[in-house]
Amino acid sequence: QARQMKLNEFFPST
Amino acid sequence: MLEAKFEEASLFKRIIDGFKDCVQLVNFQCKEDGIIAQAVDDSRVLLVSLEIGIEAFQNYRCDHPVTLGIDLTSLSKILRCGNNTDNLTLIADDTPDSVLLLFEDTKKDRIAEYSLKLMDIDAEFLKIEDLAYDCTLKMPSPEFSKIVRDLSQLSDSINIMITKETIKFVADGDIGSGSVILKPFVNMDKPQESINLNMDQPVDLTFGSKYLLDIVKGSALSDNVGVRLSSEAPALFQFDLKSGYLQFFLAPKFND
Repeated sequence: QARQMKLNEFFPST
Repeated sequence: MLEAKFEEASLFKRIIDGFKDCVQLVNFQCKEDGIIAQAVDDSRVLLVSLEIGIEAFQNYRCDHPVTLGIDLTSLSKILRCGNNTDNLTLIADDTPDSVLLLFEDTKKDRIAEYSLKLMDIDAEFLKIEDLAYDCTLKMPSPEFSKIVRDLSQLSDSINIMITKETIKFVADGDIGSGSVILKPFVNMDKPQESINLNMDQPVDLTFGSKYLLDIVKGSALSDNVGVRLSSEAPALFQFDLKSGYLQFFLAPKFND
């Protein structure tokens, strides 16, 4: 089963 | 003072309809060179980034940067009160607690004025750098929309695979499976119907159907959708405006 990635895992927050 | 006049209210309606179902509270940052907004959906999987350049307006004036914190559900209610062909002007002062929406019928003397209360929205801003993508695809937005709507009936995930000359969309679910295969081509008479593909590396990516269904709501903004895919970053789906764009960044599903 594929895991849904979250945006924070790619983009840092400012 | 902000005064932003759309020649037709329908443009602003289509922009808001393009993302109001995936995010609710949005800060619109109005500056001298136009309006930008960014918002992340509650599940933190889909990011919406909007830019409306001044060329998209009939008139635009913003002497002082101002942020309009807007509940899109409320804004939509007001937008429905105007006619599509009305001129629509957004008016706000430099420290606003509300924004005025002025609908002007161009054919008769009818002016409708609505005031929308603004909100203090504490939204985090994600820093999106220019990413390197493995594949760049441009295709007609109605076609993309149909593929997503068709395949999402079969599965909660849609797989997009791109090799040198083939774009393949696949859904495999409990009731069965489906796939749509496209090849790049150029339509000289109707360039907007062409499919352009630039591939540096093949990709094989899986996305949640529900997010793709949100994204295709942007199709009303443009004949084409730009899709940028990378094996290591969120995908970018972009609908261009006359000046500016509506972008969706979608985090993929990865196999653990």
